Amino acid sequence: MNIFRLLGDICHLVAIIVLLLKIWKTRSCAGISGKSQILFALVYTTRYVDLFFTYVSLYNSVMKVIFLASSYATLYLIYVKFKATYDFNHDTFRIEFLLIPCVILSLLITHDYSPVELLWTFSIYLEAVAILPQLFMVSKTGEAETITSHYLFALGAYRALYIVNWIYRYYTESFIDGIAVVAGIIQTILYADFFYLYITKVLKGKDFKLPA
Amino acid sequence: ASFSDLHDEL
Repeated sequence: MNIFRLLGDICHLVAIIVLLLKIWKTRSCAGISGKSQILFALVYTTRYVDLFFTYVSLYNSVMKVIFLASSYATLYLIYVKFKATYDFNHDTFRIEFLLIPCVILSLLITHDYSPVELLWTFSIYLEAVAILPQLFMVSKTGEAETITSHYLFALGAYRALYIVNWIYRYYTESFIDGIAVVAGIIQTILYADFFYLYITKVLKGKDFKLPA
Repeated sequence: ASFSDLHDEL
């Protein structure tokens, strides 16, 4: 464990909690892409299947349980409890266009072909693009609630910090995982224009609105 | 290396 990865995991946890609180407190999931949340739940489910048969550390297991529980709780809030506030008209990204390429790619480029490794590789590729339905929805509505922009910033910052963690691990442990690094860089790049808008607007107290 | 050695990150 290193400080960059710890900060990354904290950002990740903050993002998930902020989203849950936003939906719970405002009793509304307006502006939130349920499809992205489905993809995130799938990412954690396919990545953390080892939760039941390997033990890395208490921290690792506790965080996995939190991520799994909170992602399914978010799905429940969106598609069951506050279903009436779900903006399905704007949440129209075709996630099959993300799922199928990720399945194919995880069969073409993977460390090995054991089921758990294939699931891990699929989850890495899927996580890189899981935010696309949400970013697509923000571009369609042209704006996002400030709390939603904080959620997106924390979520983007988590993987950006993981890139720093990978650089650190490369130089200190000569550890590198090319699949995770490439996917993580793509994932972070997808947030680039959002980061720009967030820093130039939201941090100056303005609303998060895309230039018309 | 085992799965958890390779993938010790979240």
